[in-house]
Amino acid sequence: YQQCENGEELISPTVAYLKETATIFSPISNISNLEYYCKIFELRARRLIKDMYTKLLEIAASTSQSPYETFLENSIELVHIARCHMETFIIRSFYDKIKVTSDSSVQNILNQLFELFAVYTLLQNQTYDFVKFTILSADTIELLKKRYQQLCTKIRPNAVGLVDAFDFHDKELNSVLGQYDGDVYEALLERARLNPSNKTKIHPAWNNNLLSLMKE
Amino acid sequence: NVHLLRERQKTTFDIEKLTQFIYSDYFEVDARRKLSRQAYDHPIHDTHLPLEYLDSNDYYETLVRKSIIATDEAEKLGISDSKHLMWYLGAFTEERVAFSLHLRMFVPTIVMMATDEQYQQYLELAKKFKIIGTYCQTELGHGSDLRRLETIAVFEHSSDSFIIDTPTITATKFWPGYLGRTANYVILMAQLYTNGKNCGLQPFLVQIRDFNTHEPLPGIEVGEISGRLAHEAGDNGYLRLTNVRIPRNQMLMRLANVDRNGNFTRLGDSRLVYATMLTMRVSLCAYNAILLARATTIAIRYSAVRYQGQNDKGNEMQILDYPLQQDKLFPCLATSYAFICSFSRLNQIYENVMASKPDEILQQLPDIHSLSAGLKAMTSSISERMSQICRLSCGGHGYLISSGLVGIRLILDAGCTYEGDNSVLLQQTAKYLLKM
Repeated sequence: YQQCENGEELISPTVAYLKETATIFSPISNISNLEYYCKIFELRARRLIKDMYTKLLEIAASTSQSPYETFLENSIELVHIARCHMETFIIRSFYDKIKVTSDSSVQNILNQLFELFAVYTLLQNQTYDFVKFTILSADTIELLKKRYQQLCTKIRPNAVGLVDAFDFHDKELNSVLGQYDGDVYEALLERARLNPSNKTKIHPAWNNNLLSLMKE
Repeated sequence: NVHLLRERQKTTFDIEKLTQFIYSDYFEVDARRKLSRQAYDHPIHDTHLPLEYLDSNDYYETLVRKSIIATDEAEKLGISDSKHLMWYLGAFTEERVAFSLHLRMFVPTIVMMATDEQYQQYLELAKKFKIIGTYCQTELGHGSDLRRLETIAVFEHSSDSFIIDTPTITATKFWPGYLGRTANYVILMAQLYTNGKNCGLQPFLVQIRDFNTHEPLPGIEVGEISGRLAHEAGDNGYLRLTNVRIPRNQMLMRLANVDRNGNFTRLGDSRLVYATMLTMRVSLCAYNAILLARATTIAIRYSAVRYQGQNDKGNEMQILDYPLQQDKLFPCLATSYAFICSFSRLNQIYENVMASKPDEILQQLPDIHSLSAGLKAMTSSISERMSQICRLSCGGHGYLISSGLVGIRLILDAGCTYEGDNSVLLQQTAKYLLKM
């Protein structure tokens, strides 16, 4: 962050968002723009890092705490920031990958998945930061909740196709519930019959222990 | 199944095109398909019960047998590329290759850390499985904090050898995979002492079992640790060494050297010692993404087949049509795609870094280290939570081992602590962010 403040070149593109200067969004009109989601996650991470940086400078100036003690004392917040940074990385990587798709039908469904992922991640448990930094308003969050349901409905017809596209062989999945042909109940019964406990009609435990009890 | 068929007819895009796109770089769809089909077609798979019905010893024996056949078959098929070999072996053994750490940690460490002479001496033996190795670092009382490792290797002038010892209970090597019953050689991380000075952590090649009898060698106590939540075949072991002597040339000396007089010289940057760990962590991000994609596939297909409750016309409803089921599964679906794409980018960065000149690698190491640590933590913890959602979304049948979901969740659960506890890994990312 200090490198950014000093206008220095950053070593890595994965933290390039620290250099962005834009802070104002008009979210409601931007919801259909997928880049918008990347930007708001980046803005949140940037603000969190900036606040932490300022806080640590203040601690360094006003106390004799060692860097280690300061890190330890702030570790819960720092790990939260690390998570937010990683979410930013995931969202940006997802978007950068899908925007180069050439097939329009594939592009369409990937866009829906991307948006669902972004909205879901946002709504999960991180909305506090977005509200605190006034990146999102309560109204926008309500709007996003509706958007989430719309996206589920849109994705629904393609749900099976989307998992088929992972291209897992039945042997790789090794699942009676998930096999490609969908003959789940036959597979469940067949697997139950293979259970070595069913090898004999009467389990030895019955003859050894329970039979005498029954005779009594 | 007619319901699944109907679902597939509804699809609005070309599935194959999406498959090719999503796996475009790292996964090489066509090659992976061909290799896995070849592995699945082998008759060995029809000779045993599903693994869930085997007891611990039968399970281990079956997997060792399959692993040996798999490596033979791979050689016959001429599979030499290491990524392709792992795919083939993984498919052959239901991803429980008895030699996976040999291939993923032991051999790469020799490649990276051995001198030319050591390389000549050990690499061919290792590649042909004449020696089977694993990587021993973690100790009973010491996990992520490597500076605290207690195992010592003391150089002895008179015999031109190192004496290796685990001086305390907490120094016992604990957890390494394939150590308990499989490995006969280890790369052992120990504090080097020479001429009375501690020269830090160094890697040593140590034979632990007899080549003919597989008996532990004198001074070696080795065995399997207690049962784990999953990983029955992981063969995680413990190792204690009591004054075990090894020749001086069995310290891996590319990055640091001890000469005949016991003089220690650093030849390269010690941070490269952790490069193997980094490679492993990057590949774990891919594995976590794939595991979540599998869990999601199982749960969505089953939700398309399963009908329950009734609508206002008195008909049973397809589970996948319930908004509550969609709320459980569609985020898992979207997250699977997000993780595959993120891994793809991480891998691109990783390959670029590794292709750089050595001094540039060191310069970029903190970035790739922080990124891989953070992504491993995120993909394992989120995938673990989501795979549990997938399991629960399948009702009672999701509790069966044969659902496949129980195993997936447990592997992901283990992934939250191995190769670095997730909280510790996120702190590494946080430290990097502060430095930036």
